Amino acid sequence: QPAKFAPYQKALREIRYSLLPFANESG
Amino acid sequence: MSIRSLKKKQQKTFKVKIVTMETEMELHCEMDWKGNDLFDLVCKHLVLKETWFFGLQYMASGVDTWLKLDKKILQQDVPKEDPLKFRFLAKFYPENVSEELFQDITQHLFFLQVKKQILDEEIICSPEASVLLASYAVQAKYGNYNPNIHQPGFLSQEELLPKRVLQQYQMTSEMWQEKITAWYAEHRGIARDEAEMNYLKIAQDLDMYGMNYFPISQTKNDSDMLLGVDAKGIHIYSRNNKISPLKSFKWGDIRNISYNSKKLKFTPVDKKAETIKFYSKEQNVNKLILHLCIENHNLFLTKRKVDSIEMQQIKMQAKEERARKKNEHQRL
Repeated sequence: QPAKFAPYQKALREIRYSLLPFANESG
Repeated sequence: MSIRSLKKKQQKTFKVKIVTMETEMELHCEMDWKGNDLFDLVCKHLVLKETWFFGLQYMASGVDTWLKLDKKILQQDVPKEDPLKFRFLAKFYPENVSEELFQDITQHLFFLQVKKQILDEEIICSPEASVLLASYAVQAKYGNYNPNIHQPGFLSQEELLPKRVLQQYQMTSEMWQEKITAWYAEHRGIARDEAEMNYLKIAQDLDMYGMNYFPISQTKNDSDMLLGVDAKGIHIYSRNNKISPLKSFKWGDIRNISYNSKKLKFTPVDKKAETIKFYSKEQNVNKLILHLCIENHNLFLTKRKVDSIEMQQIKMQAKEERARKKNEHQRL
């Protein structure tokens, strides 16, 4: 069973980090 | 044909309006047609061969209901309007999109339906996956990024992200568009069908993808749990968590499913394991659960058998079509 989002994990991680500075405190 | 006989023939038909994720069509049905006759006609109009994933849905007393294919249309509780209205939708989902969807039309209809479910938050999606999915949806719609054509603001009228995601960040609409455009630019060279397939490959790993949820309980008068039915099996959830099941049973683990009135019973293959009993709100809900279980289980078995001749032809044609398109795309 391949890992979830296998070929897209790098892109997803990059997007997650790029969004971090804009996260609402409650979010 | 004389006017009289034409008139006589006209009286023996009724009108239906079919809405798909992409288009609408009006068709004429004969009074004694079964669901299957209409379903086949719609598939023929759409030139859709992978018919087993789809169904015709109508609204009966505020509840979305699937048209029974083996029963006469007019004997089902379809609201008697003129024309009768049906939605042509995916009813069953593949376990693996890249191995099970062959025709472009099938893939496109799935893409549109899953995209809507994500934007409407019927499938919960993380912010990062929402952005990546949006970038593939833009690639599918606009083709390759060209800064001369795709100038800032070109996405301003598009519904790109679920509201829940927008609310989690202090970002303007322009900032979101900029972020999605940056990822869209990365997809240069990907054709529409590939972009849609990439979208579906990400979406199929979301926890709520392809799941049909039903309120159930362990005692007669509660509804404190949820039962999920999907392509892989059945899953039990607590009422407030549709993401992580408390327990899952793959199709291979279940010997039998039956219901009696509101009581639903699952018999595991393991003879030492206890039979699992639940209650649902109505007998009709149990009927639908059983139907979805049987059909999903049938698809599960079919996929594990040698392909039928029809399936081999579909795969061959799809392969040829893809190769032709790829050549054309590269030439352009």
